[in-house]
Amino acid sequence: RKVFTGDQVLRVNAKSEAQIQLLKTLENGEVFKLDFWTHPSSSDLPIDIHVPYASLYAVQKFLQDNEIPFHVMIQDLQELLDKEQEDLQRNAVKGG
Amino acid sequence: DTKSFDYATYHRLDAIYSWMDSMVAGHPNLISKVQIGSSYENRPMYVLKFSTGGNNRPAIWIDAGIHSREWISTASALWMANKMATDFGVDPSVTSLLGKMDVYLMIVTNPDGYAYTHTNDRMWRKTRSVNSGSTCRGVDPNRNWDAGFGGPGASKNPCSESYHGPSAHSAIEVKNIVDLIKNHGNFKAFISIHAYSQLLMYPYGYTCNDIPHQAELDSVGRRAVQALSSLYGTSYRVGSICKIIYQASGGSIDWSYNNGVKYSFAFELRDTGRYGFLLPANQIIPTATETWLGLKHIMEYVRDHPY
Repeated sequence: RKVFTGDQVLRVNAKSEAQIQLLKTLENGEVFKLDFWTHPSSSDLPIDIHVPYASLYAVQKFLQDNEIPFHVMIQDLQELLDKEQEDLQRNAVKGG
Repeated sequence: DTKSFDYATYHRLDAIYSWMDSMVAGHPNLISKVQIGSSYENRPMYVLKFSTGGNNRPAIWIDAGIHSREWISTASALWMANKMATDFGVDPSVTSLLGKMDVYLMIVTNPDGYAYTHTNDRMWRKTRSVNSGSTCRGVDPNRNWDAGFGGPGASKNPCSESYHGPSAHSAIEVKNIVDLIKNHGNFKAFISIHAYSQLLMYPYGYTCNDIPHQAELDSVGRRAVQALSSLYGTSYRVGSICKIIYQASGGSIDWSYNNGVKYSFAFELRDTGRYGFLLPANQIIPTATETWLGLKHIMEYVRDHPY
């Protein structure tokens, strides 16, 4: 089973078209292995990015350097997945 | 059985398929299970057909879970199937709808991907097909339809989450649905249920041009969202895919609209800003309940506006 320990999901609120374009370059790049849960299209909609632990520092620095506002939506993806798995197993036992 | 089935939790594929049999057994005069083909990994693809009889009646298509990690979509569809079955004969609106039209509900549109999210990678989105010449697997089944195929908002890179595949309808999961819709020939609505971000969308995605029925679909969508929001105040946006999210080619509702199914919509269910694809199970029933109100409004409109 693939694990996501330390991975975060960042919620980015771009303020301008220029920032949207910067986020598109981030989306098109393959270096950081990002998974865009929602995509950069307009400053009206937030952009959620699943960032692997190994890329966290670089991505956060990119956002800060370009003054793109963001906050951490999911602190540790694996923790959430572990909880979901526990719930599933508990319910399966209950149902079984 | 369907009464003891826990709709407030997520389930594995085998449990869902077993539940389908219970649904059919519990409502033999209303529901049948139709196998429309098999997935890439040879899992059966089932549709629950709600029908009170008649031959080739006008029909409504609803699919959920085309993107496998969007578990809330499938979980909501399970609840809504049960709601439609139990409301038949009780709720005049549902009774009238099923008296005139058939409803085809596909609860797990991407069974290989769904199974994979339960066993290997919870964040898997695509199908599980092998891509020739690449180590990366899967096609984005919502970029593979013959609607601006290969255009903006889809990737030619097999490693991308939005890989459109080698050709339109190359994904067997897509082709099976296309064949069913075309062979049937009398679908009046095509509704696709996704997650997340709280949107109700209509075509187009592959172009930002307005569809000919833009005003009507926008109006239907806004009223559907009013109904949806009336329960918990959940805020939805309404618009065309291209204008409300981003330009995306090869999508299912663009294909259905271009093939004559006027009432083509896509839902993006909860949430916004806390859990993304990992919506906790205690949100399933509230999400399904509110979505049902929006969905029912669309179905009622389709029933009352034959074309």
